[in-house]
Amino acid sequence: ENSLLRQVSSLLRRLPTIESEKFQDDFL
Amino acid sequence: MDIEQRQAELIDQFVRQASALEGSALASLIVDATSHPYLFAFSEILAVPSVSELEGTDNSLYLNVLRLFVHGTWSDYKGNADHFLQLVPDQILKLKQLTVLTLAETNKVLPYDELMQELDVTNVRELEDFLINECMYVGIVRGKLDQLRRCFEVQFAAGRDLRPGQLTNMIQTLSSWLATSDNLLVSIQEKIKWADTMSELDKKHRKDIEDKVEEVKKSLS
Amino acid sequence: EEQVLVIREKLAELYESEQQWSKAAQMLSGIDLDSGMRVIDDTYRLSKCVQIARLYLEDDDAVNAEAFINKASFLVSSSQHEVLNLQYKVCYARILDLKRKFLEAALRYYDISQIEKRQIGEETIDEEALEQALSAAVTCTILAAAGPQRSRVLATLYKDERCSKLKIYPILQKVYLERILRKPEIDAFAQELKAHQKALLPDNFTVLDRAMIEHNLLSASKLYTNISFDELGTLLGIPPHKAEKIASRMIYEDRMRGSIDQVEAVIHFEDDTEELQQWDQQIVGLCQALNDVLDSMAKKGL
Repeated sequence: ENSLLRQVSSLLRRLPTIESEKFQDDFL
Repeated sequence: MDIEQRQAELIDQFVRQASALEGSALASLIVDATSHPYLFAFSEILAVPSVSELEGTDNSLYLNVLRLFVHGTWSDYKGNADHFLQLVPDQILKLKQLTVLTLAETNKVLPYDELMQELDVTNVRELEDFLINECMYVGIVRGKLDQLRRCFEVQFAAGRDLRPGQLTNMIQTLSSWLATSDNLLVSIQEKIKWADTMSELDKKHRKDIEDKVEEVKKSLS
Repeated sequence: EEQVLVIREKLAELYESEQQWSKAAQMLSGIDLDSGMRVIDDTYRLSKCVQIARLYLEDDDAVNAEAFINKASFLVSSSQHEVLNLQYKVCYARILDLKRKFLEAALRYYDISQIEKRQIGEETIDEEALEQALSAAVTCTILAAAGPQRSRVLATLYKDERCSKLKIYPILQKVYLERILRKPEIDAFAQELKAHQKALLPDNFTVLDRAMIEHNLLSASKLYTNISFDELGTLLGIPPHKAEKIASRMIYEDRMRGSIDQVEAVIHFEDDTEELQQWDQQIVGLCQALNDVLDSMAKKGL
């Protein structure tokens, strides 16, 4: 199912959901 | 409406047409499909038997172009121009849009210099206008432009057709994500249990203290 | 008084036939509507006030028109005369428009555009008039100062499917979707505007300029983490110092979140949402995307 695979591929690009220094500080 | 939903009907339409055509009629269908402003997926069309039969015929260059749009980039085209036909402006625009999707597959932060090189763009204004008008406003990517750090931070990118071998590391990524999520859930459960235990201990401790206070009061009275 | 009234009305009629609107209005405004000498019913008073206001508005004279519409506002609430009531509403919307109270004008134009009846008294309400009122509502909303209330009216208009048939719809769509409007689109929009909507403001911007620059600035803040004023000026099609001036005012008025580094000549846009909230939103988006995939699989019987 190419359409599904494209959707999963797009989904995986959202990982990791966030990666900024500011986030690390706020998260810690 | 997201990209997949929007192009699903287009894909069906082109696949139906391709199944009923042959030879040069197929060639012009390939040009139409690779020029269509809302179509960014081509593997279904490539999978139509009559399309792959173009191999080795006078129209095989069209088949090369279709393969290029399935998972090639603008650099692939420039690097092997004689292998393909001269692309029309709409195809050039689309191939550059697809190139951004490919770049966004590997990184969430795309440096301007890499983008300008990959897209054959000479200045920041031109690059940003392309990313704004032809990518973000079309809905294939969402993100933020950072001029100071000269990069484009991608928050969302539409999925491109899979390249051979990509499925394996997609499965790996999903598996490790699943494992991480399971671990996370386990550790959250443990935290909850720990919190419950601590609050029980706290309550017991508080009760002991209150009992002692009562005792002391009684002994005083 | 009776004779004076007849003469004044006759003269006003003549002025009107010669399209000397303000003279006709002045002639009628000489009629003493509050005289104790004669019994004048409220409907007559209301009709005169509205008629005078309409005449002044033919010459875009909002000040004089407003004086008579204010008089009419005490009479209209008890009036059962639907035609007069509608004319009063149209005058009031146009006065607000002329006074550049665009958001209030937009709401009144929109209210007028939603009239269901096609026949009020002897007046026939044709579709074109309603479409004009709807288009005027869209134009005024676009010209209004950016902010949450304007966003709400934009959303209402964008979701009203009648708007999709308007010539102005492409602009409405871009403004609602917070997309940057390029110079050719702005110039095309400017063609449709009335003189007062292109008038020069004290700060040397036209009404249209200010509305478009503010809109584009807000749109840019959705796309950029930061941008140099030179680039911003190029993007907006205005000199960099103008871009900085409007940006600083919008930040000061809390209509845009950000900070300006004058040494580097860069504006930093701030995301309203905290980093942790952004993380939450990204996770929500991820889970939504995962759900969509699972739904697609279920639909395909996988």
